[in-house]
This record gives sequence, C-alpha cells and structure tokens, in this order.
Amino acid sequence: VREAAARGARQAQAEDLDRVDIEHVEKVLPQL
Amino acid sequence: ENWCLTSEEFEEWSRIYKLKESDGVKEPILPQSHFETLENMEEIAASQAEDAHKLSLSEWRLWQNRPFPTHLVDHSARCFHFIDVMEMIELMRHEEGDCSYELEIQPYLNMNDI
Amino acid sequence: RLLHTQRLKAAVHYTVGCLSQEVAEDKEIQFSKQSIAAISEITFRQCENFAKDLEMFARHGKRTIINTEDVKLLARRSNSLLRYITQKSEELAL
Repeated sequence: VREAAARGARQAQAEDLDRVDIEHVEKVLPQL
Repeated sequence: ENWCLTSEEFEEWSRIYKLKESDGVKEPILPQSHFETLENMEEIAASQAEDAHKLSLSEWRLWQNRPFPTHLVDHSARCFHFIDVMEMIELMRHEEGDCSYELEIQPYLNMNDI
Repeated sequence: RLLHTQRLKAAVHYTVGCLSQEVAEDKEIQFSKQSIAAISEITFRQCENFAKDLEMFARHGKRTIINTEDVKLLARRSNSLLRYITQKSEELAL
C-alpha cells in the first residue's frame, strides 16, 4: 500500500501537481 | 536431443532471428523497476543506455480493459484482476468529491476488524 | 460470505486510507478519495492472488498451515521485496 501510494505521489509530483488523482494510480498500476 | 542448438539450427537462428546492427532495430528492454519504499536491490541492467528501446508497460493500458482473444492459453487471474481494476478506474475517472466506491463500502466498516 | 467479503474490503479500505494519509503527510501531498479507492481495490485483489499462492505453496509442502517460508516465496521475484520480507521475518522470529 505504501509503495502504491508513494509511486502515485511521485507520478503526481512529476506532473507538478499537489494532489494524487486516480489517473496517477492508473499510470503506475502496470509496473506495480 | 541436446539443450544446445545444432550448427544448422544456430545458422538458421543467426540468419533469421538474431538482432544485428544492420537490422537498425534497438534492443528492446523493460524499464528498470524503482521502489519508493524499499531499498532498491535489483541489478542495474547493462544496456540502460540510449541504444536500447525501452518498452512501456503503461502506454497501452487503456486498451487493456477487456480480455483479448486467446489461442491455447487462457488469461490468468492476475490478468482479469488488472482488467477489472482498469474498468473501475474508468468508471471513477470523472468523479469529483464524493467517491462511489467509498459510499458503497462504508456501511460494512466494522472497527473491530481493523 | 458476501457480507464477510464486504467487511474485509471495508477494513482494507479504511487501513489503506490511514496508510495513504501517512504517505501524504510525508510527501506533503493530498490523495483524492478515488485514488485511495483504486489503491484499496488493487490491494484487496492482490491479497487474493497472495492467498491462492500461499495455499498452493503450503499444499505443495504437504502442510495445512501456511508459514513464513511460504510468504518469502511470494517475494521471490523481487530482490528488494525478498530482502525486506526476510528481515521482517527475522525480526518477528526474535
């Protein structure tokens, strides 16, 4: 769970956003 | 009979299948997995350089929303889970504020289970 | 059985929310409810994958009780995860 959340956070931050949305979880899902 | 290719088989492989520089095709590799919460212990792949074609696990994810036709081997349980999660994400993509998943599951929450 | 599954799912969802909040505070970022729901669903389904594998490993070893060696087998494909699980297992054993 922590890994998924942290990867989602990194993805959001990479897009200069301060909120993790479902799209960010979707993007990291395959590799996760 | 042996694990090793015969010289005829090797010649065939080298001629038809082996990737050579003259083919103008970069070696395909998977992107290196990177952990955020664990120490990264994976071996750094040798050819992570520019002359490798990094495959993407996520570029085609939107199309992985249904089981595609199979031939001899059916899809795995893990595959069906992935498809179901992608479908769930699609349904929730445009939600703002209240979350339908949360509203549906909340009534079942029993703090003794935590 | 459905009620039991829904209770489990709700418990997982709540816990995922708590763990995500910890990550949120650490990373100074927010999580939308929908992103937490997605992580929760992924987790729940992954637990199902784990449970099936664990049962199979134990059966293969002719056991009726799943043990820590079975759990370590789950982590076999990732050096990082295997090391973490092995360390945790040793800590628990102490």
